[in-house]
Amino acid sequence: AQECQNLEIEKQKRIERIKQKRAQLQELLLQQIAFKNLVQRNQQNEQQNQGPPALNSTIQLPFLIVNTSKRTVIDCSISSDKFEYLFNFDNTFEIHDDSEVLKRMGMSFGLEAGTCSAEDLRIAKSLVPKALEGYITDMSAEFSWINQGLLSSSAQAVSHLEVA
Amino acid sequence: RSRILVSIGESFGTSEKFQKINQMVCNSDSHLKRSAEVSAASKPLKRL
Amino acid sequence: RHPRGAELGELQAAERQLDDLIQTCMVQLRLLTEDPANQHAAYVTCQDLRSIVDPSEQMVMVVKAPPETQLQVSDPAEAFQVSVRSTQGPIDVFLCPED
Repeated sequence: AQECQNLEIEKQKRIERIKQKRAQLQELLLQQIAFKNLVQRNQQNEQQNQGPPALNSTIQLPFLIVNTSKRTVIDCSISSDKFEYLFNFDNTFEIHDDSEVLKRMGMSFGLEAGTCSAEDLRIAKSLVPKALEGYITDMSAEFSWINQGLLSSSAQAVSHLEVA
Repeated sequence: RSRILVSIGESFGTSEKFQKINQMVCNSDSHLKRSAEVSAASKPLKRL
Repeated sequence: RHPRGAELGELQAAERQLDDLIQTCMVQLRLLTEDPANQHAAYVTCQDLRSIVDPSEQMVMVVKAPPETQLQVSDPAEAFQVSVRSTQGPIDVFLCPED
């Protein structure tokens, strides 16, 4: 009985690790799709506009953004060589990195929000290697079920296990 | 007290670290607001 | 013991497959972002940044830092403080213009 219990505990640990690794793989696939989609969009825009946008209106990756209410007072100290900055906010703020910004711009076709259309799913799959297309289909189905509340947390674990 | 230190400027991606920071800032704000309300409410009303 | 052992074996194989896929995807992403042809077009515009927040309510500060820059957020119970410290070059910080 003890050995059986140990095997059960070991099984739960593995399922938990598989869940985390699937989430990490999904994040990497979303970043790959978002990055390729952004590059393609900019290249198309540059062709249409016969050249890149004004330099001071573009922000090259990688970058971070800090967004806060317009009413926030920010006290900022900067070292003379611009190697150090200290910001004091009198209100809350949020920090997001470039991959999060691209997702919010829709560069990953809403896959992570379960709102990806069939056409966008086709495009998204074309942006990843063939061997990984299945994961994109799964991700889209899984997140749209979660989005519609059709997949409870226990079922998510099972789906993780089945797909794994 | 708890501080969060992350390395930035790396190549594109790996964003999960900021969710933790944003959660921490957001929670503390609601906590501060709640304690402000409590302290405001607790002042005894002056007797006329 | 036998069915449990077989199940664990399957999970072990699945986990190893995921490890391989994660490694592959990390290498692919790094090659993508380091490819000069892509780097030229890997940018967002101020308009993009304004599209993800409510520009009438929110302001967006952009931080462009060299690699290995340390960003530290203090305990918000003490202060809403963010410090950014670089060792490899100056840090660029600017507010995304409203229009």
